[in-house]
Amino acid sequence: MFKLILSDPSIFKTSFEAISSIVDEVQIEVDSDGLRLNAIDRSHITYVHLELKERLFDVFQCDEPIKLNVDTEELMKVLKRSKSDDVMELTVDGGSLIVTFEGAIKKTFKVKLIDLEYETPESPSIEYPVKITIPIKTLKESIQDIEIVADRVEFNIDQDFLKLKAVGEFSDAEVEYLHGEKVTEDARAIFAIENIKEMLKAEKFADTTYISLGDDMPLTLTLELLNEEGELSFLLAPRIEE
Amino acid sequence: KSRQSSLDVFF
Repeated sequence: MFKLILSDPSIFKTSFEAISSIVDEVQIEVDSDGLRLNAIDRSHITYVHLELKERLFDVFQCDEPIKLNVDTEELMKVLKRSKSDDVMELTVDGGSLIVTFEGAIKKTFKVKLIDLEYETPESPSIEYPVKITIPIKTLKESIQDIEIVADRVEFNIDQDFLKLKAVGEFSDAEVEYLHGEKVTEDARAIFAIENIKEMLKAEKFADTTYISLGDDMPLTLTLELLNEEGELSFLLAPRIEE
Repeated sequence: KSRQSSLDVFF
């Protein structure tokens, strides 16, 4: 028996806004603990991890572990048809994922399961020297400030500030955010703004974002739901200066 | 000048 019911589909929709802009296909794994997925884009620049714990769902029936391989663009088209006050139900029938949204009207979509073209490696565990929190809206606005001058951004964290800097052809920009965390080391790395914007499509997932950084290390951006009921995290490879 | 690195070195 496989049936998941979520009274607020926006968590799913928001997650897939970002996921579908990064990867073409995903394997969604569901077992008695919850739902999770790991995926990496074809160029191996961005890794994405989503985890939704069993207790987040209003109904969670999953008798045996199941793997659902879906085309993210197709699933996103369906999820876009949900309204925030709809109740979402996921079931499986034959080779399809059945997605229903029930509000004033009931909509049923059958999304074909696919064969995966490539495998996703396990999430790497990286030790970071620096970790801070920032409201995701603040991060998004800062990136919008920076992108008017350049297509890449330097993240610089010291004991007081997160500084985002860019040097453009005609203008330079710098945004400073007082992070208020205990940081004992400095960290600096450069990233493509286009990739950061893909991750920020998940802004409605959770208000608080954790940034982990080290010199020329990947940027880890973690969005956590209240009571650790869910987590969406990204790992973005840096640009390296030559 | 900078080049895009890959996550492969971290796996």
